[in-house]
Amino acid sequence: KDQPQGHDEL
Amino acid sequence: MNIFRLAGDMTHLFSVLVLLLKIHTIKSCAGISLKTQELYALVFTTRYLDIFTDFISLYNTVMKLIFLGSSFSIVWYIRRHKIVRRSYDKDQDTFRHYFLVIPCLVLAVFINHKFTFKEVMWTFSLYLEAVAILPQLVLLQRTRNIDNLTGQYVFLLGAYRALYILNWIYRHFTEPHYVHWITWIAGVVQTLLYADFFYYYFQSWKNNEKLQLPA
Repeated sequence: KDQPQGHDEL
Repeated sequence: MNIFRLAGDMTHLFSVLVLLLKIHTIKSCAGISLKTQELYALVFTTRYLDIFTDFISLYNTVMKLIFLGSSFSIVWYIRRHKIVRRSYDKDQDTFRHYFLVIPCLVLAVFINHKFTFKEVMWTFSLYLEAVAILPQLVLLQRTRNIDNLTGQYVFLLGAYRALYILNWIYRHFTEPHYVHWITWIAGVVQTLLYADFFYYYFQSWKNNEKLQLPA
């Protein structure tokens, strides 16, 4: 996963 | 999902419910800043652009819909509801949106993780959320007389951010590749803005007095 932190957060 | 994240989401959810409940049952939005509520509607709109393209979990999608729906209905209540809107004190709530929106937009265009529309909008929403409470805090300081529900609303919002920081600390140790400094800085700034309010909130709670902010 190279998603930055928080994209799965609200 | 860790316990801090869940607790953070729940306090965020409760804060919105407390506010909606106040507006819906008392039919009053006294002490609530429309500016802050409009900024939150903008925050959620720009952050959740991925709601229909990236599926994360049912929980995630449902919560996004709740935050979008509640923020727009609060704005609708204050602007359009024939009884509620009478209790809105426009002359006290004078903070200008663009003082916050424009710097956040500029910052998001220049400082982001990836220069794509969705990513810049997502970053913008983080910056804007960090400062969106300012009109509400200014209003609290002006009106001074803060009713219980408004005090609880702001307290829950602050608690939500504080819990998210604990969530990031936890995630930092369990999933290091997830850490991103933009989220951290925006989140810490946002939480610090509540420090003053928290201080007076706990003072009034300890002394069993009505919450009042100093002029």
